[in-house]
Amino acid sequence: MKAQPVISKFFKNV
Amino acid sequence: MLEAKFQEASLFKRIIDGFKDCVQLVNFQCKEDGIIAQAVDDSRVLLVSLEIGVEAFQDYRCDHPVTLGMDLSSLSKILRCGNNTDTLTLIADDTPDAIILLFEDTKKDRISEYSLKLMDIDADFLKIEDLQYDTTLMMPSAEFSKTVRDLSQLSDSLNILVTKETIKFVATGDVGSGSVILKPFINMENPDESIKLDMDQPVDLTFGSKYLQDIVKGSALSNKIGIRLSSEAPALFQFDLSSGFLQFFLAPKFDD
Repeated sequence: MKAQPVISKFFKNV
Repeated sequence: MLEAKFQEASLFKRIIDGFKDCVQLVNFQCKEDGIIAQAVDDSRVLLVSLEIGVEAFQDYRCDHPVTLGMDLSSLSKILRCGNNTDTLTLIADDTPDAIILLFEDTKKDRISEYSLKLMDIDADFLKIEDLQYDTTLMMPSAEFSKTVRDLSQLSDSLNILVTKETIKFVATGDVGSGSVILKPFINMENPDESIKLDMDQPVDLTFGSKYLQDIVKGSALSNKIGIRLSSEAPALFQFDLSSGFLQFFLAPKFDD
């Protein structure tokens, strides 16, 4: 089973 | 004061149509050097990043940075009121509660003006740094769009596998399976038809078909799509404007 991660995990908040 | 004039309203329409189905509330940040926007879809999986450079406008003036929070479904309704070949000027003052959209048909002396109420949208702004990619691919956007739409009928996941000489798209579903194999080639007469592949590492990635179907809606903006893939980072799907771009970042599905 594959899971779809949330995109904000990969980028920093400005 | 912001005054941003598109030579043809169709450009702004195609930009908004390119991402209005996956995000609804968007802050457009207008500065001296152009307009940028960023938004994440409701499922928080797809990040859209838009940059419209000054060169994409016929005239552009922005004295003070201003953020315009807009509901894209409302904006889209107003954009449908203008003709594609009208000029379109976006006008806002320095502390606006509305934006004016002015359509002008220069041949007929027809001018139409609409006002859209702005919204205070509380949204994070993410810093998009240059990521490391294993594979970079450039191909006709129409071909990518057809491949995604065809294979999405079979499965809610789509595999993209890239080796040195082959790009393979695969969908495996309950009713059957499908695959499309493409090879890099150069079309000298029609360079936009070329498929270019620059591979450092082979990739074998799985993406949600739903999100890819949203991404291909940007195809009206450019004949070409740039695709950058990595097993560690979100994939980047990019449509270039004459100045600027519409980017989509989508993380592959990972094994649990």
